[in-house]
Amino acid sequence: MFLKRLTCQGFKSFADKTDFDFMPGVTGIVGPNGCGKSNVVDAIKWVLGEQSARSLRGRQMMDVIFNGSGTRRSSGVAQVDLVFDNADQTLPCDQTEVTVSRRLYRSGESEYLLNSQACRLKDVRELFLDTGVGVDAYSIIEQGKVDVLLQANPAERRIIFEEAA
Amino acid sequence: MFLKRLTCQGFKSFADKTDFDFMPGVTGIVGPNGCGKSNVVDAIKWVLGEQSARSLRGRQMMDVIFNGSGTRRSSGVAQVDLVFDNADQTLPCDQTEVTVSRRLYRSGESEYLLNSQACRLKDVRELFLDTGVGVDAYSIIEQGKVDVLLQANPAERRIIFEEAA
Amino acid sequence: SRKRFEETFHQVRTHFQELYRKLFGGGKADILLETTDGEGTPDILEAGIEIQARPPGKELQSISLLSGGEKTMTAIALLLAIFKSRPSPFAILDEVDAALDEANNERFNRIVREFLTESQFILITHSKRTMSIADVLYGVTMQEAGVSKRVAVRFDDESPESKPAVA
Amino acid sequence: SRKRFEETFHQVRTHFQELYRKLFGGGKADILLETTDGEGTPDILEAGIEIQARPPGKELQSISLLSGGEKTMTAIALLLAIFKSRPSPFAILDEVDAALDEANNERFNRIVREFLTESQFILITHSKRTMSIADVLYGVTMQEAGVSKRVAVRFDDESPESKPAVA
Ligand SMILES: Nc1ncnc2c1ncn2[C@@H]1O[C@H](COP(=O)(O)OP(=O)(O)OP(=O)(O)O)[C@@H](O)[C@H]1O
Ligand SMILES: Nc1ncnc2c1ncn2[C@@H]1O[C@H](COP(=O)(O)OP(=O)(O)OP(=O)(O)O)[C@@H](O)[C@H]1O
Ligand SMILES: [Mg+2]
Ligand SMILES: [Mg+2]
Repeated sequence: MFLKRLTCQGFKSFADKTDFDFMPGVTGIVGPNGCGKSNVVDAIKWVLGEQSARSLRGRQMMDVIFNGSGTRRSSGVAQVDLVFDNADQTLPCDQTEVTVSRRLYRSGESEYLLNSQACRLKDVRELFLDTGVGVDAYSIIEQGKVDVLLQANPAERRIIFEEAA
Repeated sequence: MFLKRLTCQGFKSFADKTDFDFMPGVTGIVGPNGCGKSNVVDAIKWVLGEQSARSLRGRQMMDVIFNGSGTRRSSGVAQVDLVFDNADQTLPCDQTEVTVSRRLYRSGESEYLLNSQACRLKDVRELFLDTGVGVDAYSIIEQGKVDVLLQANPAERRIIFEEAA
Repeated sequence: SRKRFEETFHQVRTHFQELYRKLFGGGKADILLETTDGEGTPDILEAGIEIQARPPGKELQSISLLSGGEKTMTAIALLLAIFKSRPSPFAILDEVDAALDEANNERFNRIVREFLTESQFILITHSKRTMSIADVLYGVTMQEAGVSKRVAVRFDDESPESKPAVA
Repeated sequence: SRKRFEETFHQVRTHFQELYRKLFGGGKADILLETTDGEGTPDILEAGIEIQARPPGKELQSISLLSGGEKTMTAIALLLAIFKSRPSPFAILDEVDAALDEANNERFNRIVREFLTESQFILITHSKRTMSIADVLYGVTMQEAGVSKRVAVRFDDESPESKPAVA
């Protein structure tokens, strides 16, 4: 199983629908300060079910909706889709391509979708159980966070370790 | 008043007596990871009276004494000298050159010197009063610490601000 | 569950020792369960985790004394050790190479390449050296203030950050 | 002492507003004394300090949403603002440019040069761009493992980190 495509629309600084196609191997993301690279990481965390606004650098979950710029009005909704190649059937469903989506409206209304079908966060979590995919997995190292295990005291390290492994 | 020279001997990775001559303007310090650049910063903090081992990345003050390498035995004493140009008489003493020194022996014995005369930390602090020089001044930004004011909450920021200004 | 923790801890420990040596080109590192005052057997269910790391040619000291770059390399070794014992189809590393000099950056990149048989890696970076190991490079810019846009990156001309070609 | 705090706060605030605009080439920033629930007058003796920053072309949002580089530039503006109102004969900055792209690195260097009439600056860096503004460059190496040595740096050939000339 591997990542195929990420699509963001109205999510943080991605006002317009923007795709990233992933290949096996190394995908590099580059660009000037503040242009949106870490927002791509936030998008992946968010669509996989991240519940903490703080972990997405926001103060409330509403902060992830594009809130306008010098030239644009704010968006009414944020949406992220993440497409997985499931040819090896690692994910417990028939499709060879699996899409997880999440939407958040200004009203606060929020949706999860699996292959365009409305579902609950619980369903998304169950889908990825034991695949190593998810916000608790130790597979996403955020900017500035690489030293966390070294800075922590031995007891805190134990807790992080138990969650990760 | 400006910095003229820093001399380290037996301080952290500076096993041998090493000088750095400073000019007005910008002095750049470069080199590979782990070669001793931040140790230079620690040396300046330490000779100006830093009391917290933790603020020097150690667990106890003894950690600043060179403790050996693959090819060398550990040192018995750490010494740092910092020479100031005092031609404009900013510092309340007659000399046009003022040297502050600090020594720490393996025994735990510790000394401060002003122009090679033994003195107390109190004397060093009084010398620099109102000159903007000292460990509490906001003039040393340690590695990884540039964001501290942004990361702190408003109350913590107030405390830092009051200490600095 | 005590058994599971012990197994995982042992796996991570083995990977960490090996990855550290590879990343540092030598030296020695370990993770240990804390004992009360360094005596006796650690309480497997409660003990905290201690990290020891000795870069090549240096003496073993508290990890707090390590340099910024040495701490990053040690942390990368540990994170990849955990990743190796709990593999995921993908890993995302956001500017983990910020504190690394050229030599360490290169060793880090080489280690990442070893993981590619098992997982996809997404690396966000400002380092040209790290960019050079990417199979695909995406540029992100804000030609319109405040609005992110994906662009293609030409790697042969100057810094992709200053002159990306628009895709 | 209340008076002194107010004066210093006002000075720092003015410097911060100006330095932020210079570092970002636009935009707007401020420091404010917190009010209870954003209403009424802040209690000068107790109120916490709030930071607001809006990069050019973007909307004002919580500073937590800023990027790594934007946070560094905002922090540098504030630290230099404090330094400007409480000047010291010297300032030491250890790898503060780690998160900056080329353009921001250059603006940061330019601002540092403005401070040189009043103070000496010691900059520790891995960035060639920052090295290029130094009046004196010292290299530090460990030719003998674990033992630091100062060396001269030739700036015209490749990275000083890989080939310093021995002084
Ligand atoms: N809801 C939102 N609407 C509009 N813009 C947003 C929103 N949330 C965050 N941003 C903007 O996104 C920018 C941060 O982007 P990001 O963190 O991805 O930058 P980056 O490319 O990682 O930069 P760096 O190299 O400095 O780390 C900030 O300027 C922030 O104002
Ligand atoms: N008392 C000591 N005796 C010997 N070596 C020491 C002592 N204290 C610290 N060191 C060594 O100094 C090294 C750290 O040096 P320093 O932090 O100055 O590196 P640096 O040049 O700033 O590197 P970086 O670019 O990674 O920040 C560590 O390897 C540490 O082991
Ligand atoms: Mg970022
Ligand atoms: Mg350092």
